[in-house]
Amino acid sequence: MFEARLAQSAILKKVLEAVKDLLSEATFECSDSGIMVQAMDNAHVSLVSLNLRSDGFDKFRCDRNLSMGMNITTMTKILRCASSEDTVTLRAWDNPDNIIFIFESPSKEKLAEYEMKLINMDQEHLGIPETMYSCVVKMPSAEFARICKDLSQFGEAITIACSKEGVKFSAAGDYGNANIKLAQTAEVDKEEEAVCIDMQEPVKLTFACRYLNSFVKATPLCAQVKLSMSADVPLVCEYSIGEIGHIRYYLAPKIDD
Amino acid sequence: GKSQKGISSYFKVK
Repeated sequence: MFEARLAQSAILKKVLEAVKDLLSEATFECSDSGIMVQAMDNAHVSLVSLNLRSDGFDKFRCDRNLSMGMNITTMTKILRCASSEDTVTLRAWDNPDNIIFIFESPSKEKLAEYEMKLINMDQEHLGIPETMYSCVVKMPSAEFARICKDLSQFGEAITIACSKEGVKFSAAGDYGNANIKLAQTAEVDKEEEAVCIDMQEPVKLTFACRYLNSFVKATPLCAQVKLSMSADVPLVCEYSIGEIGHIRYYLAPKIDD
Repeated sequence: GKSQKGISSYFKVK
């Protein structure tokens, strides 16, 4: 039997909103250690890696490892039926055809059950090596979302250039160009407002706005975002999910023809 | 111009 309970559905609601633009379906790998999802978007340009540790759940039971293929569009619709304060329980039996979502109101006066059919999926699983990145930028997630949105007006791609002076985001198009520079913050009262740059070597990479604007849908999950970059390898855009796990997006850089 | 390789060309298929 598989059963996982979160005291507040808000986290799971935000996770679904953070992946639904990129993934229409995905396999949820459930084991003793928690729930993991690794899936490429339909165009196979980006990769989503989600990790929810079992110890972050209020209750977690997984008697045997399960791979459950879920329709993300349907799952998003179901999670939208939960109030943020509702308790959410995911339940499935061994060799399941279905998964059940149970939402319980804080007063326990409302109990809603939604059953979703699982799908059979053949998925490529990619091995992501541990990488030392040339630049790691930590910055407020809302600021990153704002920059992606603002620069998307000027072109289809955003160039991120990171040096010891700071990080520069720029976009160029037929009607003009724009660039936004962020310096490392010297001192901040609140850690979540800090811009922190860990640079070994300067990096300049260009990424498609379309994907960056999908990644920033994870902004409600965490006040800070971590961008890890090295020349000629995919960007890693990471958001912590409270004390329970993280979501990482990998995006292939644009390269000169 | 710029182009883009698929993400799987950067990571090995398990």
